[in-house]
Amino acid sequence: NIFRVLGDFSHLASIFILLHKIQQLKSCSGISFKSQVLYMLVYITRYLDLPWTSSPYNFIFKVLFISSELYIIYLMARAYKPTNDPNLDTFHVEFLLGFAGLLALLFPYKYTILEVFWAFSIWLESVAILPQLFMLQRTGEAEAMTAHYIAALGMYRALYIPNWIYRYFSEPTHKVDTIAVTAGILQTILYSDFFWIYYTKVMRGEKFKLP
Amino acid sequence: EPGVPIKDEL
Repeated sequence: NIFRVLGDFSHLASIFILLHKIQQLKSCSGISFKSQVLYMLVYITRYLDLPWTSSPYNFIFKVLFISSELYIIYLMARAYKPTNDPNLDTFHVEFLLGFAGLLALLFPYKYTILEVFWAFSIWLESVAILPQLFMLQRTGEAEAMTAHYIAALGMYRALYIPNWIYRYFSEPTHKVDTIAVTAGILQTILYSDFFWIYYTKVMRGEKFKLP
Repeated sequence: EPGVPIKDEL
């Protein structure tokens, strides 16, 4: 459906915006390396089923997400390392890993390796933006491209919510993926403050600056 | 499988 497709392309667009920002400004300043590593972990643990992915659409996106994230991490850790300031990127990711790990172990759909890792990836994704938002809060402002990146990334999961509602009514089984839906709503709530400032400032041509 | 949604999303 349209929400799902727009969501996935928003996700892809966010990655292109981020790569464009890093390469055009030859800098990864303002980007949280910790959030990027968490996204890498999200992709690895979610796409363990990559070799068995039957849908070409999903397969292509999975390969694109994993490879582009690897490239972003390479750029941040090697090519543009001097522009990456660890003193601003100080969020304690062990809390996020603990949160995702605990929920994955307590409530997986099934106690299999794939299911536990899948649940872990869903919960981890829901909070993986926090180091980035924390960094933004510390610097108080962001380059336009960084703000566009975070907005597109947040829009992706937000668009999954109408997708789930649409699927619930349009598919005869009326299935609800409780883990994905709960985590997706949590993820979107975490972005809400950012979305508000993005809407009131950046979309009106102003700089992204915290009040 | 009952209870396990098909992982057809990203």
